[in-house]
This record gives sequence, C-alpha cells and structure tokens, in this order.
Amino acid sequence: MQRQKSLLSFFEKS
Amino acid sequence: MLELRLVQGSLLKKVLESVKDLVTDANFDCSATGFSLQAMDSSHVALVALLLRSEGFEHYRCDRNLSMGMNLNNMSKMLKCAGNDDIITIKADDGSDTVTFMFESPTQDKIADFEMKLMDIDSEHLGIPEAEYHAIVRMPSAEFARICKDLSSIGDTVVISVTKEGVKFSTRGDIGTANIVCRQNTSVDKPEESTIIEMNEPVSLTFALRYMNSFTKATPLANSVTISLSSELPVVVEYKIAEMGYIRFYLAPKIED
Repeated sequence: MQRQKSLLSFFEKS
Repeated sequence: MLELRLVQGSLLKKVLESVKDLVTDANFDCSATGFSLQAMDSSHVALVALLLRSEGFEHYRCDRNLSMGMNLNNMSKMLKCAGNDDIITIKADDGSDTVTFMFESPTQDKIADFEMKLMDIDSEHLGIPEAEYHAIVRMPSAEFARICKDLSSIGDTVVISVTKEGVKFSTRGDIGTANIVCRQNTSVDKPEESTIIEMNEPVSLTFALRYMNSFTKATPLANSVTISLSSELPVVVEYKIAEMGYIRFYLAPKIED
C-alpha cells in the first residue's frame, strides 16, 4: 500500500 | 502604487492556465525583485512557485511590497478577455481592494480595463531550502506532457527512475503495465529537443499522475522541462519562462507504508 506524503513533512512554514 | 506593464501579455495568460486547476486562491507578491506567487494545493501535496522578474517587464513600478489575494479562476476569466498579442498592465493603488488589468491591442486601437476584487487569503508560505538533487533530467516539455498523459490512461501513479541507462517512467493499472525509457540525446540540432540526464546517483520515486498532468498545463510556456529528483524529497518540475523567470511545481512523493 502506498501513502501520499505531504509537502509539510519536507518544508517548514516560513 | 503598483504598475507592471508586460508587453508579452500572453505569458500571463499561459501562467494562469497552468496554475488555476491546482490552486484556487493565491497571494501574488510584488516587490522590487518581481511578481511572484507561492501556493499549495488544498491537500498540501503540490506547490507552485512562480517568479516573473521585474527586468522582464517593460515598465515595473512597485513603490512598496504588496501582496494581492486573488481567486485564480476569476483572474483567468479576466485574462481570457485579453488578446494573445495584447500588452497587459497590472495596476493597483496602495490599500485598494481591487486590481486592474489593462489590455492594449498591439496597434493601440483597442484599450480595455478590467477591475477585479481582491480577497484576504491566509497564506502558508513554505521555506524551500536549496537542495542537491540525485538526478536532473531536462527533456522536451511536449514529450514529458505526452508521457504523463499516456501513462495516466493505464495507471494512477508514475515511478520515475533515473539510472545510467536513462530515465524510465513506469505505471501499472488494472489493464496492465507500461514503461517508457528516454535516453540521453544531445545529437539533435535543436537544443530544446534534446534530453539531458545529469545523475549523481540512481534514484527512483513514485508520484501521483493526476498532479503531474496538471503541471504539464505549463507546457506552452517553455520548450524544455527540468525534472529534479532526490530520494525523500519532493520532485521539482520546472518550466523556464523566457527572459523572465520560472514556474516550478513541487510534488511530494508516494511512499510504501
């Protein structure tokens, strides 16, 4: 099963 | 006071067509550097970053930094009223809750202005650090669009793998599987038709084709597309906008649970 990662797990809010 | 005059107005029309299905509302930021936008789709899976540098405008006046919240669907409706050869000027007064798009025909015999309401948008600006990518593929943008479209008729996801053999796009679905390999090809006369693969180490990542297909709406903006891949990082799909800047799409990968 594949899970879609979120961008928020890579980039921080600035 | 803000006044940005873009002789090649069709660029702005194309930019809107390439982002409006991904993002509903976005803040356009105007500064001395240029006219820019950063916005995520509602599920926080994809992000678009646009930069149109101030030097690319025939006239660029931005007295102070300004952020203008716009509904991209409404903005697209207005820009569709501009002819492809029209000069587009974006105007806004400080503190105004509207923006004006002025369209001038090349012969100056028709001048139109469309005023659009601005909106307050809570922007979620992300800091995107510079990264070293395992592989960078540059290929004709139309070829990439064709591959994404073809694969999406077979499956929902694409595995992009870069090895020294080339770049492979794979999918699988209920009816079967598909693999498309593009090899480096620099022998063609026209540089924009070449495929160039820079690989520091092999990389293989899985992405939702729905988003990739959405990104390819930017194809009319550039002959080439650059795909930057690194394991455990979002892919960057970049279309350079001639002499002005770029539109970059970031997409988070899918991972095995």
